[in-house]
Amino acid sequence: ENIMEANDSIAEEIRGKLAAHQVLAINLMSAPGAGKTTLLEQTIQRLKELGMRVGVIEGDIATTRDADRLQKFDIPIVQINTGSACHLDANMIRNAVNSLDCSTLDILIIENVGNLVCPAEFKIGEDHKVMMLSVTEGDEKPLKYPLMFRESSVMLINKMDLLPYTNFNIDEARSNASRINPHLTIFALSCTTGEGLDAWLGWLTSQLMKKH
Amino acid sequence: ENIMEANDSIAEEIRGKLAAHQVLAINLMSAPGAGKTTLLEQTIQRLKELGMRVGVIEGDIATTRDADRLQKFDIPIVQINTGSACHLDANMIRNAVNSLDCSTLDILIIENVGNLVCPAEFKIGEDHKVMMLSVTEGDEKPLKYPLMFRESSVMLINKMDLLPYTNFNIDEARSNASRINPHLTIFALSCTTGEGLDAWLGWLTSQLMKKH
Ligand SMILES: Nc1nc2c(ncn2[C@@H]2O[C@H](COP(=O)(O)OP(=O)(O)OP(=O)(O)O)[C@@H](O)[C@H]2O)c(=O)[nH]1
Ligand SMILES: Nc1nc2c(ncn2[C@@H]2O[C@H](COP(=O)(O)OP(=O)(O)OP(=O)(O)O)[C@@H](O)[C@H]2O)c(=O)[nH]1
Ligand SMILES: [Mg+2]
Ligand SMILES: [Mg+2]
Repeated sequence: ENIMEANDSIAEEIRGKLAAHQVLAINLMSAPGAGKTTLLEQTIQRLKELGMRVGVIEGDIATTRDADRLQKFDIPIVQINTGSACHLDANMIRNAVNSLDCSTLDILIIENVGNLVCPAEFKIGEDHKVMMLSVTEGDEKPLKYPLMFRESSVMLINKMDLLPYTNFNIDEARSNASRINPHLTIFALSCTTGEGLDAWLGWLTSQLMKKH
Repeated sequence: ENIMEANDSIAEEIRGKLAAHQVLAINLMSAPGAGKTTLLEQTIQRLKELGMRVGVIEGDIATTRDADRLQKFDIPIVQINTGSACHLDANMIRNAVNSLDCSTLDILIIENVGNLVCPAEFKIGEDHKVMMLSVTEGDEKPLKYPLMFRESSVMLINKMDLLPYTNFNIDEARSNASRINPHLTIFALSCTTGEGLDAWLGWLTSQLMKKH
């Protein structure tokens, strides 16, 4: 309990700092390989076209592979390697945020460690938790890993281009998710084909407007 | 450290009990939705045809969905719901093993909680850790989540039927995995089409013979 209290007070400090600069902060989570970095590639491209200033904090156990994939966008990126921790916590994010110039950002997206369990337990100063479920994982995941879906504001159903090759039932997935969290906003998309990305971008920009 | 020591001594107790009955114990791990339960459906069917006596311990955060899928095989199954823990530990397995009659089993397969990180840290009395990577997750996962690959004896590359629709490079995945663990035995398979399952069954039965 003390660990969580200490974490939450650091998270509040981060929120305050980001709010002072009206930076929207998103905590992006999923199982490993659901498509978070691919989503970032598509999202950063479009946000830049809209004239938004984007920063990214990448969280991984090891390697800079994800940050390397995003270097081509020439935006501020901080890579955190946890070494063994299966989630990001507020202390790690405070250090990363302190190394960024928040006065130059509109949106900060934090890509968490690939894990459908522990990242959902930690506040890290974000305005919203956004989780991603890919159609290849199975439509019952909201029931089997409930906390992730309960804590998130948005569920992105990704890899819709693969739907014809799976037994994923999208209505079942939606109703399972809504049973766990009736307030969840759900978007279906494909980060490979670009299908459904406009609705996601619309949600993101409307959240930013709210912050101003 | 003390937690791990206590865990390891319980794990040794479990190993001793299973060895006394010459039961081969496998700790099956993967990211959520890689195909562990589907593999069990295929594997149990074939082991029964070979006259083997199989038991399963299912580990999940919530629901009995996975155990329910295996009820049709009429084998001993114990479902563990952790509630929040992202991995199984030796204490949970000791209780589950004590509720089984090991004298009636040849092979015990423990399906761990879907998580590519923490389950690899715990000994639970198994003879081998077997991990599964599906082609839809990405070929760089061995580098990004190294412990899972380092601790495992076998890596199963699953969902090979989806390979044509992904950018997964199987040679890259093999070389990434071998870089992390040169002793890793690697099988490529599809639990949906049945491709590659014979080699996996061959490995499993040969490990059982070694135990006798
Ligand atoms: N078919 C298809 N593949 C996708 C899609 N989005 C991502 N992928 C693929 O899925 C694999 C994993 O994508 P990543 O973006 O690296 O996933 P991630 O969630 O960032 O992975 P971690 O950071 O390791 O947790 C890659 O091979 C991507 O090309 C999609 O919409 N459709
Ligand atoms: N195309 C294809 N789909 C597969 C294959 N194996 C499993 N699946 C599908 O992948 C999804 C997840 O499979 P499961 O067996 O439930 O995965 P799991 O690893 O047991 O999931 P958790 O227990 O929640 O971690 C389901 O929709 C399966 O039908 C395969 O070889 N090919
Ligand atoms: Mg990534
Ligand atoms: Mg399962």
